[in-house]
Amino acid sequence: QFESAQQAKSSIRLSERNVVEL
Amino acid sequence: PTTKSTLTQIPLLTVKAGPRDGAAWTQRLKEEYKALIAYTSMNKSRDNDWFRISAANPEGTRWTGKCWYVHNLLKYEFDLQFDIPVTYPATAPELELPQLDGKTHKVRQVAKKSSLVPCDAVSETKKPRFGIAHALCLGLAPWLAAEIPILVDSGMIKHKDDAVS
Amino acid sequence: ENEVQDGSQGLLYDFVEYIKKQKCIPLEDLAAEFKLRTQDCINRITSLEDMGRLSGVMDDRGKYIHISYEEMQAVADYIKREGRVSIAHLASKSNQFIDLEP
Repeated sequence: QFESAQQAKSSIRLSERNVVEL
Repeated sequence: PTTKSTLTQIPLLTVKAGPRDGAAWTQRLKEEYKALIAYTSMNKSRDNDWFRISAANPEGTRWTGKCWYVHNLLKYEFDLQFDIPVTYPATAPELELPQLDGKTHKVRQVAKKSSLVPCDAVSETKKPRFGIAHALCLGLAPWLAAEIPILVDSGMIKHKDDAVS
Repeated sequence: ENEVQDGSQGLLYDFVEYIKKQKCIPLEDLAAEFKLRTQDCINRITSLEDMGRLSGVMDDRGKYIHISYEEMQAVADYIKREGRVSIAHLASKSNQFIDLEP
């Protein structure tokens, strides 16, 4: 289970810092 | 603040057992993995993934993996290893970054010390409740954030593109 | 700039198109794809942005997020309509206006 948790894709979301720069 | 909020969301461990405690240690290991899964999932949901633990030996006493830190848009990756001491959880595992060993005595000590932070900073009662995931979250993560920029800016470590050339 | 001068438009064109297709790409992966050092990748993106060939944001987690002019316009229109908006709220709305999937 730990191995599959580590293989999972990270969620891609704009961070607040991205938005400030945008 | 984010470290603290993350920490409170990593499940605390209940089984107070070390590598020599047979079945109790197996129970403890299950809780360790549960906490690591929770911490890993949290990091991914925040797109803040920063370590991989590739293998632990069957007894769960020797762990190896990788961790990384992004500084000035460049990713610096390090081997990670640690042993669970027989007196665990009374004494914390020492999280080691062998590639930073020998950089300077200070780094070595701080690298080792980073794993002690959770226990130093944590009251006696809570100590056994914290596991590997807590040591990573409260010890290694802040240590990387504090030390890597200094080591990079002082030229002590080079990015892998430069190390090659 | 000198790559544009010596006419290797092809390579730059591929570079820009690849980024637009990936939408959100770790700089390290982009560097590997074009056999560049990551730092050279960063410099190339910056100069392409200066030339108006590319638009987006550098994410300090080591990624470049391509944002089209239309997507930027959608965010700008939203801010103008709202007049006053919290960064946190704008971040969640921007995730609707800006597509981050390849």
